[in-house]
Amino acid sequence: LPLRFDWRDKHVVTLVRNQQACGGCWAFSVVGAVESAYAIKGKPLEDLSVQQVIDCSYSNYGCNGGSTLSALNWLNKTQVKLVRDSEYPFKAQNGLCHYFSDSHSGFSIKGYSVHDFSDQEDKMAKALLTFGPLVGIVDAVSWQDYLGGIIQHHCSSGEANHAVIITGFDKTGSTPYWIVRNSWGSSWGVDGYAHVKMGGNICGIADSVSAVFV
Amino acid sequence: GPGATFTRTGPRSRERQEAAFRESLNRHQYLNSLFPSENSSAVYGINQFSYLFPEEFKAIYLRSKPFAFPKYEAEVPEPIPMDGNIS
Repeated sequence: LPLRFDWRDKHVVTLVRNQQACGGCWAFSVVGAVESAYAIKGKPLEDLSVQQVIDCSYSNYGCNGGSTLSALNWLNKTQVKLVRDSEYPFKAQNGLCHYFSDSHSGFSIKGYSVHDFSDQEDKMAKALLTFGPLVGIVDAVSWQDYLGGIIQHHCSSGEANHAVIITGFDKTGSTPYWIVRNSWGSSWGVDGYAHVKMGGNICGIADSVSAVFV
Repeated sequence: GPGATFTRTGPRSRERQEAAFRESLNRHQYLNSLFPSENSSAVYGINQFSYLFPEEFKAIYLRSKPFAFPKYEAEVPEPIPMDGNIS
C-alpha cells in the first residue's frame, strides 16, 4: 500500500456538491462513485444526475432518506442509465421520475459489492486502490460542528446515518486518516472533505462499504 | 413535504435559532477541550449548521439508512499441492 493515495490526484473525482436541506446523501454518494468509476475507465469526468436517483429509485424515499444498498440494487436490477446532471438537474426536493428512451445516452452499472471492513481497514484501503472511490455510511452526528483536522474522538460506530465517499487515505503523519468526500458544500470541513482516523472504525466508516463496477 | 423534513416544522423563530447557536458554542467548547494536546485532532466550531439543534441537523442531513453488510473475507489462498506444481 502507498503511504498516501487520493483518487482526486488522478482527476477522477467530481467537485463537492451540496445536498442543501434534502436528505439525499445516499444518492449523492452512489452517483459520485459511478462518476469516478467511469472516469477511471477513461470516460470524461462529469456530474451525473442525483435528482434522477432521488426521484426514480422507488425503494428509497428521496429527500426524506434512503439507503446506498437499495440505490445500488435499483441501479443494478433496472440497468437504468444515469444521465448528466445538466439534463436532470438537482432541485433539493422530491419530484416525479423522468424517463428516458433506451437510445438516450447515459451511464449504467455492471454490478456492485458491499462489505463490512471493520477490523480490516488495510483490506479496505486495498479495495479503494482496486475499485476506486468507495461508498461508506458513517455516524455523522458530531460532523455538525466539524471544521477540520482528523476526526478520532466523539464519533462512535454506533448508528450509521450518513452516506459519504471515501476517495483516499494518508498515512504519512502520526495519525493515519481516510479522506472522505461529503455532500454539504465545499465550505464545510476541509474544502468539503472530512479526515477520519484510519483504524478503530472511527464513526463506523468501515462497517458498510460499497464499490461500484462499470 | 416535498423538501427535507425540516420544512415540515415551518419557519424557526429567532429565539430558537439563538438558543441553538448558544448550545452549539457550548458543545464546541466541550469537544475542543478533551484532547487539546493532539495537534492533528479534529477542531470543532461555528459553521453553516450552528443555528440548528442536533436533532434538527440530524432530521435534515443524516437520513441514510443503515444496513448490515457481510464481513469482508479475503480470498483464502489456494493450498499449493504437495508435488509443488501450481495449477
